[in-house]
Amino acid sequence: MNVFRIAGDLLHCISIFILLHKMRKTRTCTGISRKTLELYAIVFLTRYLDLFTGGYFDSALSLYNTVLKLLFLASTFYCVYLLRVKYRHTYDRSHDTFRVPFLLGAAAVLAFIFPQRYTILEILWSFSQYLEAVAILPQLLLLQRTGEVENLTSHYIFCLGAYRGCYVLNWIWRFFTDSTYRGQYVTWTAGLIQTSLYADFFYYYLKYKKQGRALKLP
Amino acid sequence: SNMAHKHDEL
Repeated sequence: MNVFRIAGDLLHCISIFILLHKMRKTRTCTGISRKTLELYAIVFLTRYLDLFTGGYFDSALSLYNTVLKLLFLASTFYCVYLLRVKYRHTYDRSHDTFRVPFLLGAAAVLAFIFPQRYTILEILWSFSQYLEAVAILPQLLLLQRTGEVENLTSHYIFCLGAYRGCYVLNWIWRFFTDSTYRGQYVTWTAGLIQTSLYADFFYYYLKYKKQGRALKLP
Repeated sequence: SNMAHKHDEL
């Protein structure tokens, strides 16, 4: 455990909190991609299957991981519920049109060709890493199509991108401090792809933030 | 090398 890992997890929690706050405060889900959130639900379901293998109290780290895994699963499913049921009449269906099967297919192919190991659990785990890397794409497309982005929505995406950026720093840290960690090439590949997808968004976010204006995507 | 594949992150 290092400071980058903790900062990353904290940003991840904050991003989900901002998203829920935005939806509950405005009682709408405009500007939020249901497709991205459903992809995250699949990501957490396929990655956290080890919740069924026990060992929750083996160490402080196991306990910490278990609590956060449950939190991510519950909050993501709650968001999907808000989008599908409670605020469904405000959902931007006509703009949220990214072809998700394409992403699922690409992640599945990568997971079968380059899994961390050839076991069912490891293939699913690798699938979740590749899928998480691209899960933000429907959300970015939706924002581009609607033009101006609400502040809270832009903060949400910024925190989500910063979370994975912190994880990359955490991996660099672990590369030098933990020799057993160096073979995690799935994590490296997926993490770098994911962080780079945010680069464009970060650029516009910081630019408009500096000018004190609402974010507009070209 | 078993350790290398122990997933201890989120």
